[in-house]
Amino acid sequence: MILATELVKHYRVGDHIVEALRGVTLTVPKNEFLAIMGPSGSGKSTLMHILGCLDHPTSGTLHIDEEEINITNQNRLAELRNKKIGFVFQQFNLLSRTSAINNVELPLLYAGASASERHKRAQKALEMVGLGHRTGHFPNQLSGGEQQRVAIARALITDPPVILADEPTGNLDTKSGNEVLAILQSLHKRGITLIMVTHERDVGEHADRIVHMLDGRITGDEMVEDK
Amino acid sequence: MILATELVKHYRVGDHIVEALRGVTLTVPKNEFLAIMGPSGSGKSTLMHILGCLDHPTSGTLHIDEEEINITNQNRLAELRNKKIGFVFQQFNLLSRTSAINNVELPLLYAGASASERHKRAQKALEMVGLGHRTGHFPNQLSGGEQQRVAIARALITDPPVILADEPTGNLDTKSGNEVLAILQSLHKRGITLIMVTHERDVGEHADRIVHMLDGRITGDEMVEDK
Ligand SMILES: Nc1ncnc2c1ncn2[C@@H]1O[C@H](COP(=O)(O)OP(=O)(O)OP(=O)(O)O)[C@@H](O)[C@H]1O
Ligand SMILES: Nc1ncnc2c1ncn2[C@@H]1O[C@H](COP(=O)(O)OP(=O)(O)OP(=O)(O)O)[C@@H](O)[C@H]1O
Ligand SMILES: [Mg+2]
Ligand SMILES: [Mg+2]
Repeated sequence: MILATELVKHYRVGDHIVEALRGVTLTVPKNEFLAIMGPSGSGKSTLMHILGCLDHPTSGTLHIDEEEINITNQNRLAELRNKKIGFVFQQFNLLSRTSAINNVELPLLYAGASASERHKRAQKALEMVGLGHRTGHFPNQLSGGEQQRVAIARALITDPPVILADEPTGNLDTKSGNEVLAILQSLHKRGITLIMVTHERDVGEHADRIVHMLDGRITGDEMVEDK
Repeated sequence: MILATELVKHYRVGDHIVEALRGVTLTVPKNEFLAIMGPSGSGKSTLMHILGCLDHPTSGTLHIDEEEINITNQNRLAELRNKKIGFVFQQFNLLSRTSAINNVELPLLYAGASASERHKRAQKALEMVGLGHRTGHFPNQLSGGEQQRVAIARALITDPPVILADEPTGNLDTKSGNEVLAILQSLHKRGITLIMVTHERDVGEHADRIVHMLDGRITGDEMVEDK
């Protein structure tokens, strides 16, 4: 379970401050499928990066499974990111000089898997997102939606118990988007905690609960009916 | 008017060839609003780059206003790109060491506008996409949807007669997406030719016509009813 308390995040730009998060408190129970929605610039990605231990808040606290996340303990943060959390970035963040299959294998290096084990699992993950025929391509040899699917495969490869997906279907046609959603839903059925940013209402309605953000705050919190 | 005849595009990857376009013939009349839809990897961005004179086909020809586009004439290509075509890239392609306002000004350098004129027009363009308060931010200090809107402002700044927009609302919430669509529609009313790739049916239905792609070919071509 994830417990965020009064998260504030300020960015300094020149001589002014952007208040990207203005006091966000959020509890995400184990095995919940939570959708986060809100306008462009409302703080969704900023919140996701803090929940994913990729950034620290200006103030406020974060607990994951009752353990307080302390940014001074960089080793523990790295361990959490590698073992507990799979992150799908809004802009994919693939390594440009690395093939699709090697990008997907990367998280398994920390897990100590053998080279052939990593390769086999990465191949399978890419086949699952429909890219078995693109494993050797580099990111600049892939379409936008193909890069997005490589990023998704990479986030799933270590079977993490928590998946944070920032607009995972933004660059996908309806059919590919539904295939990705189906993968995430089946993982959710098997027990993962899934937090997804989406701007598409009909994607959000597959979640258990939708939280709305506006100007760095949570302004709405609704359980999804009739699923 | 844009006339593409039997466009073929092959990419070589290692020892195999990707047939990204397999013979695309397409006529886009002046002042048409055309939507291009199709699955991830079907060749939409590849086609857009060729139509936008940013890439050349393996074979086939392209005519823009009855002028045959010849890839050996690099100066003429640059002139067309700068004067005739505004391009919104699927992944924005902003200069990372350049502020939002300077990114938007860039196409005006070729037009020979004065520094204060460029600055004034770029400020206005950013205000039009709701980013008047983010002009000094660098791309990595902007949200995904904000970067997308900077890319849109940049494509519009020289008032080009042809706008090619590759998934311009992919990272935008419904409200911001509708605002961008409204801008493009008003430009279309004033006479521009607009070609937009989108994976969202309800965005496509604002167009005059929708072309469907699959595996590097055009497989459908429909006029949009009841607008
Ligand atoms: N530089 C390249 N080298 C090799 N293959 C490429 C290259 N660019 C694109 N491809 C391949 O060509 C096909 C078409 O790519 P394209 O980017 O045109 O697709 P798209 O329809 O825009 O997809 P999406 O909706 O995912 O953006 C893809 O399968 C992709 O893997
Ligand atoms: N590194 C940074 N420096 C300065 N400002 C930033 C930085 N990152 C984000 N911002 C600002 O903080 C605000 C929130 O950004 P964030 O990326 O969280 O928005 P978002 O809700 O994910 O938006 P989108 O839907 O467009 O992706 C934005 O207005 C943005 O300009
Ligand atoms: Mg975001
Ligand atoms: Mg594309």
